[in-house]
Amino acid sequence: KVTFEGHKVLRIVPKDEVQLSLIKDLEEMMEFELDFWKGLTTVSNPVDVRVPSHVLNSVKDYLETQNIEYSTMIEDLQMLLDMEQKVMAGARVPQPQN
Amino acid sequence: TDSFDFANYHTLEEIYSFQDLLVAENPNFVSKIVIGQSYEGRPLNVLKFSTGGTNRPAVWIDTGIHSREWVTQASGLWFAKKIVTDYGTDPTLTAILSQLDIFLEIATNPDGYAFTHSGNRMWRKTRKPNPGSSCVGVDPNRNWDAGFGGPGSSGNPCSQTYRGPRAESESEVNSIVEFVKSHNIKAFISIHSYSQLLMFPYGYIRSRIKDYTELNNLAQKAVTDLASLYGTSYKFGSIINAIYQASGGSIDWTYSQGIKYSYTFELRDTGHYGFLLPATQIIPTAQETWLALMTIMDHTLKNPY
Repeated sequence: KVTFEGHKVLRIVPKDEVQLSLIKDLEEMMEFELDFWKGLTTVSNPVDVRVPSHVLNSVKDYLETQNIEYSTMIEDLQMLLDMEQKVMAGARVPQPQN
Repeated sequence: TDSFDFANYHTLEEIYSFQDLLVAENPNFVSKIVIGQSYEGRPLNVLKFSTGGTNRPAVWIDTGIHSREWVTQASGLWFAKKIVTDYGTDPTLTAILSQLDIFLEIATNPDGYAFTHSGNRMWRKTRKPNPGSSCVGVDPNRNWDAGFGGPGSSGNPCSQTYRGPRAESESEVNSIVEFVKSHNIKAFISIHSYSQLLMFPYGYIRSRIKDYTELNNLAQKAVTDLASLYGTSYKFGSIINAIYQASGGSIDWTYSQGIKYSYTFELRDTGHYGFLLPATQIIPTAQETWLALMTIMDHTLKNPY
């Protein structure tokens, strides 16, 4: 089973057309490393991308160098997945028959 | 199914057994049609809600074509129960079902969905191996014969938007194509997540559809009705204007088949969880989406073509 420890989901907000194309470049450079949850659309429309831990620093460096605004939408994806699994498992515990 | 836990996510097996139970509980109203098999041999189940007649005009709703979009399959389960619960009591739905059938495919990409439970929660595509590549799967929403192979899809099997070797190469897609061609579908609604959008064709070209004004106005009414419940704000418009160019998409194909009311929903998340929308939001998401679906179905009923 694939796990996602340390994967973050970054929310990137392109300010202008130049930044749009820089994010497009990032997508093309690292297409198979990055998982775009919400794709590139228009200026000011956020782009959500799952970033594995081993490329996180280079992605952050790229964004910061280009002065592209971003925030962290999900700090640790695996933690959220574990939570989801726990809720699902909890729901399966047979409720005491009344 | 009264005790089914709609406020949680379920495995594929639980979805299948829910479907069988709903049919067993409503033998004169709900039936299950297996329209084909997935690559790994799973049945492609479509629930049919019908009050009679043969080859009636119908509404098609599918969820889960992108397997990781779990809130859509969960909403599909809730829609199925809602139809059964409200028929005969809700006058609008009762009127719709007096003349239209409803087809609902909940697990439209069952191999991918099973894999999100067993192998990779982030899986989006089908699970068919791609000859000559180590990467598996095709994006089932780039595999339709509408602008197939154009910009807005990828020719690389490792891409999340890999279009496949040819249009309708995926059995999950081809089964729907054959079903639509042999039925009298008047509205086709494909449900995705996330980003809160209601979109209509085209996605593969920038030109406007001939029914642009009507579908745009109907979309506006639908998202207004949706927002009336919890204030969830949606944008609406053609795919290419609302988000980006996407070729080989399902509703571009259905519209080209003459199905005027062709829509794609992108359900919640408002933006903190993405595909990992907490289960607590399943029912509110399904409830608000249902209002928009009712608006579209009611319009379809009142505007026969």
